[in-house]
Amino acid sequence: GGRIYAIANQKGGVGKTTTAVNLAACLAESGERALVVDLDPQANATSGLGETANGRSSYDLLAGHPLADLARPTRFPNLDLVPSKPALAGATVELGREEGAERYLSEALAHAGDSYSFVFLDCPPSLGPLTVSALAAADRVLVPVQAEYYALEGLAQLVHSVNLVRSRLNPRLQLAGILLTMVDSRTRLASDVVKEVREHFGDLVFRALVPRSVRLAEAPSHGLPAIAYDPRSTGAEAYWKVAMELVERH
Amino acid sequence: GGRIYAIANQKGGVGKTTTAVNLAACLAESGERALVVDLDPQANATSGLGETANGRSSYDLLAGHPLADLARPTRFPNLDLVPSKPALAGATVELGREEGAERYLSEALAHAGDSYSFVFLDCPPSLGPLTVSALAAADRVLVPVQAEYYALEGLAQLVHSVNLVRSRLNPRLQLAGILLTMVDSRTRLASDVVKEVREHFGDLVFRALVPRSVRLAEAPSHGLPAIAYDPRSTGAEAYWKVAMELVERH
Ligand SMILES: Nc1ncnc2c1ncn2[C@@H]1O[C@H](COP(=O)(O)OP(=O)(O)OP(=O)(O)O)[C@@H](O)[C@H]1O
Ligand SMILES: Nc1ncnc2c1ncn2[C@@H]1O[C@H](COP(=O)(O)OP(=O)(O)OP(=O)(O)O)[C@@H](O)[C@H]1O
Ligand SMILES: [Mg+2]
Ligand SMILES: [Mg+2]
Repeated sequence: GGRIYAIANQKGGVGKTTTAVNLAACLAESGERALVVDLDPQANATSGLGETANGRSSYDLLAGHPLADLARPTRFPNLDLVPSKPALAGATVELGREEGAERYLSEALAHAGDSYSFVFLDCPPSLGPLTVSALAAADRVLVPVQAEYYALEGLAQLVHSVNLVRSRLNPRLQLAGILLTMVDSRTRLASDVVKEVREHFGDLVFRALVPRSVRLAEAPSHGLPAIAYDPRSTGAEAYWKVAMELVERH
Repeated sequence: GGRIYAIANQKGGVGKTTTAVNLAACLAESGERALVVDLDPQANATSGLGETANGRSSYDLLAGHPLADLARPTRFPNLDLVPSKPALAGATVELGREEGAERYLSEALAHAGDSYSFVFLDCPPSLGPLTVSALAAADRVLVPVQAEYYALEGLAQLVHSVNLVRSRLNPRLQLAGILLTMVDSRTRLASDVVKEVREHFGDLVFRALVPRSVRLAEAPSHGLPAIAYDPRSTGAEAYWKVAMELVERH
């Protein structure tokens, strides 16, 4: 069966959505059935795939609606999406109040692996109820880390939270890996951060790096993943490598 | 008396912390009494000023401890800080459960304007209880917007939330302005976003732009604002201009 990957990091703007959208697109293009579940009220993964949530959304998934009703095809073959919308922000408050609410998503996605080889949960920038629900539902956590100082600081806190969720909610949760993003090879700052992350986390760090590439930032404004927007860009090429390595680590 | 500015945007990584730290540093350097209150459990503003929260923190401010006990001097004259630490993440859950908890911060900061001309509240990347508390306590909201597509998308949602807080919690809350950050003048994406934001929000948008400048990303790893790390950098110069314009709009 398939695997569920939570794409999480409480630090904002590190490339969670960009990674979820582009990894799913590469895997779908190579023939794998892939699903993106947008768990961020900002709904960036939804618009990054050229969609909007009219009607049902990931909010309904948390409220117990069957996945089959909510996952819908995108214009990209093999790539389905459960879209998000701003109302999801309300779920954060509601989830925080109910006992055992962190398990709702896990129950809703219990059989996702029968229809999809890869499921990506795009998390908001926090360690609140939506991210905890995603960690409770996932087999693996993939952590994008921007090659900058502030992003480095939060890593220990995130690894601690993953361990907490594993011991309390989801014993099968493993760290799939740490992915270095927006690596500007011209700056000393980026190479210092890359070196420090590799020294600290060793094999957990993907060999593939995602360089800073303006094509990756332009693609979402066209509702396209990089491989559809500019297949020959360094950003698109980097996510092919990451996808290959993810399959190796699967 | 002084004014309290919430630096808010639920989109992650748009330059909230960088703006809070550098604006406060410029104003302090020019002789104004400035205070930074770090309301993000990631505590980036705290480390960006070269501090750590041993003991008391902004968590205690929300729990009713007097500001005078919690605000402490930094190595920069005229610049004080209420530091943050990861335990603040727990406050989010606690605040969400108590009636009227959004007003705790506003009460704690009621007389901050007597000791400081400028108070900056650095918010986490969400519209949850910590950011709502900050909006309830603030006179003005300053919204950093990265010159990229995803950051543009969330603006309408944020302006809607600000209006909601003004009508329900804090009638004096006004939008101080929208600040365009990480503007890479070489890319068409940035100039498109700048043009769209100016067309949409007119005079609300600061004339001054903050360019993408690696010195701004390097400075926090030394625990220094840009004007202390590299006073002749374009990043430092940009924040001087923003500070001047903020004083004009004060
Ligand atoms: N490798 C890259 N090179 C250049 N720009 C990038 C790259 N990856 C992402 N971006 C851009 O950087 C910004 C932040 O990326 P993204 O929105 O994917 O991060 P995020 O972690 O999902 O943010 P949030 O915390 O708000 O959910 C976006 O404007 C995106 O287009
Ligand atoms: N003008 C700039 N040029 C280059 N890098 C910048 C600039 N402004 C901020 N940065 C860097 O970009 C990253 C994001 O900025 P910052 O952490 O201030 O954003 P934030 O909105 O506070 O993020 P979060 O949503 O996680 O709180 C940081 O690594 C910071 O050093
Ligand atoms: Mg995102
Ligand atoms: Mg910040």
